[in-house]
Amino acid sequence: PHFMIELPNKDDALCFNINDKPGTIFTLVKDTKSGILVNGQIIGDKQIPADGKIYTYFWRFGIIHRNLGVKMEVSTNGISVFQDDSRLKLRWSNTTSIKGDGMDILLTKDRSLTVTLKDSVKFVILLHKVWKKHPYHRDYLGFYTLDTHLLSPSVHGLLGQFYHGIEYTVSNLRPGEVPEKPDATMHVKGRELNVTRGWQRDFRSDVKNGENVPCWFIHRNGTGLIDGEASDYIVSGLF
Amino acid sequence: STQPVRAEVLSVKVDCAVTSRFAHTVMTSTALNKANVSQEIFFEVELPKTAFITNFSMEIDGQVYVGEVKEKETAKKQYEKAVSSGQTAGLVKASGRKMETFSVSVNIAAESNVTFVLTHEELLQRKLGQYEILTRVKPKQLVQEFQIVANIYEPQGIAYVETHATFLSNELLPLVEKTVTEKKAHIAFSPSLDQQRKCPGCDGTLIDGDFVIMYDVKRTSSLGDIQIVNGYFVHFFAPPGLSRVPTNVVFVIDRSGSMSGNKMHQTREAMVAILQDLKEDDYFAIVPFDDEIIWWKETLTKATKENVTEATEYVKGLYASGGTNINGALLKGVNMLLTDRAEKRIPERSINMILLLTDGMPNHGETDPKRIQENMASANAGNMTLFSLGFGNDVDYSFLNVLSQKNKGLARRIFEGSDATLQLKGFYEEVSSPLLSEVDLRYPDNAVDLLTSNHFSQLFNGSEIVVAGRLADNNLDNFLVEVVGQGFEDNFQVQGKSAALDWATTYPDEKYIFGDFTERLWAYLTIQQLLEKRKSGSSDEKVNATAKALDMSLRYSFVTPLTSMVVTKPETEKGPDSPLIADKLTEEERQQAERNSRYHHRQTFPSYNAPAPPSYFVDGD
Repeated sequence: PHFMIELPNKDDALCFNINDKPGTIFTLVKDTKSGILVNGQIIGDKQIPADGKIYTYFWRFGIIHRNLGVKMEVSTNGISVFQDDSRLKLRWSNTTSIKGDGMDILLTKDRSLTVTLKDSVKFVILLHKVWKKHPYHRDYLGFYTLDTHLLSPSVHGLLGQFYHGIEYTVSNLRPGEVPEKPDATMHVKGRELNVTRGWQRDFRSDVKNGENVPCWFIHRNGTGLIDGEASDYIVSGLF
Repeated sequence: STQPVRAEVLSVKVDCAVTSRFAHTVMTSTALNKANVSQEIFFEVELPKTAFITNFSMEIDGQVYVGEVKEKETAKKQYEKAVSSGQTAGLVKASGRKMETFSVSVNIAAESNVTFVLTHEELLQRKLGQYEILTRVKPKQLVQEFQIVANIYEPQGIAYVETHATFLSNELLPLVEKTVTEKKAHIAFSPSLDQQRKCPGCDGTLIDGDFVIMYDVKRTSSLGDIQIVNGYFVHFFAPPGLSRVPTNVVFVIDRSGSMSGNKMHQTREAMVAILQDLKEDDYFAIVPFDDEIIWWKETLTKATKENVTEATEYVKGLYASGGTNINGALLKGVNMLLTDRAEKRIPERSINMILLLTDGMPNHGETDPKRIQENMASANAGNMTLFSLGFGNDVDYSFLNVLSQKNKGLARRIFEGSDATLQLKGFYEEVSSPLLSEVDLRYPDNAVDLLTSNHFSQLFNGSEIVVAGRLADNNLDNFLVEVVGQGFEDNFQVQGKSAALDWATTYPDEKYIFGDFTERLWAYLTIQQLLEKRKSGSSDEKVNATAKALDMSLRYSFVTPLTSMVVTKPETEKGPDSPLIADKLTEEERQQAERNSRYHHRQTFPSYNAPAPPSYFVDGD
């Protein structure tokens, strides 16, 4: 999956890929203060394609809001919401909106799930439907945070650590391997990283084709940009 | 503008009559469908966001279709089916910082005419010493009869009138006709077809942009100017010759992570400029904050050249990181002002103010907006004024607005863009020259009722206080007025008698201008103040204010955030058309519209579009 950190006040964006063995679970957002946790599990293609590269995608997210007593499991198969003693199951094939206790859900058939958790976070999960008989690919999900300003400064995780901004500069622009993707040196967190200008797709406005967002690509699973290593964010369970 | 395909715009007229600052503008456009089939004709005009639409009509084949102002909820319910199926079209959209767009389209038979008429009204506000009438014109094609006419009637006397337009080239400049007499100004601009052309023989029009009229009135009386017309009175108060009161200002500056980049850069630039504008008898402090609160100096400092130079170097070094503790920073500012006042480190006759500059919601310390508002109001206890500058599209404007209103001040949005520094500095210029504080305008209780607000925390240089009311006795044509306030050296106190104005004597050559303008001005002002009260008052006050504002909006046919104008289009062969609904946008709705439009505009790098809110996501290809 590709991670994107858009920084409009810099007119810029940062991106990196993180891949691992199918089945691995990563922590995307963790805010112990507001009791929010978002973990995601990746899945691989049905078989290794001719080019030999293993592509992975998120197919399942586990979301917890401890203070509201909410637990959600969103997968390409469906959505389960647990709050206190009640349980709700939703199918991607329906359009529905639910106003719950501290939580609003808007499900748009076969397309997106928008969740607003009171006083903490608002996010959208996009469903990418793939032709069932596709030789390699499967359905997968995208996770977009829309409003994070209420999370505490200590929020962390592969996405969460960027919610309160990041300071960096880019210099020494030079030709890269391909002419339209120049390389440059990024100074971030006291390090110098070799980065490449590229783009990644934002699928919010067009779930099929996406919209290209130019970004500085950080190689090697975001090493140097993220705190620690990608493997530091691996957890054993979805919740 | 009227923008048909194979249709001809026969005329575009903007007719503005300003009577004692109250502007009544009628925009009329007639188009002819030249095609031999029926087609959709569009009417799109822009009006100032401070104006209320009061009337709209379409005339087609001699039949007039008139918009009707209804309670917003009733209008919505009435057309619920059409609204829920997405058939109705909202007629009003945000357009830039100062304007909103009204647009409507209607199906017109072959070889037929349509005339659209939109009327709006507003009370012009005096800012930095002048009133401004802004007309945005974009006819998009040559127009047989194009005309902008403004007549300004100011019984107080007109000091000057200036006009400029963004599209006025040297050739068009002499076409602006301006006649100014002592109490009346007439401005007209009416270019011929050839004069509108971009180049000889081509169809493009030069007319595209803002036509701006600026003027001020003469001020001789310390009491101000009181006009009594048809049982209502209005009092304009901006006396000449007052000295500026020194200010003690604490700049509370958000330097949290979300301010990084342009916002922080522009804040630094604006602060450098603002510091140079401080007067030597002012005192100031700087309190930057993220999740930590720091300060330049422990107490307020006199704005001597040396101190300003030192502070300038300090603000140049501000950088952004961390969370946002607005509550803590504001309380620190309050505490500094109160302590310095108690320990007599600042002049006795001076005005205390806090200028908060922030881009977002608190996420550190006290984060509940309501509690921050309460904390600030209770710590302040009426001792100082809070002005808030909300930076960018993501800012919770309503939070800052209520926060400021509860502390005698006001909030302003700062739009991200290359001129943000100028916006910041401009706002400071507006509020940094108080002439009077705690101003009370008093009228005899038994003579007037339904008075608009008559207490004001400050009167700023270049602004004006306006109070209106109804006379209890319709036959009354003068009454005693008193104004008290605190000036720089002495208390300010004036008394005088008002007199009813004889319009026939003042404007002998004018026929009826619009006789109920004082009443409509009073209604406009009352509604504006009630709408503010419904945001910041107690829950009872909110309910009462909403009910009163709604009642008056309906009675005076103003499209306000509580009412809608419903326009029913003529039926076509295909069946009845869905209704169209014109709403008044709130600042929050405008902000939302900008967010959406910016999101869709993002495409290229480097981008010079104004930034969208940050987003973080993970997805696959």
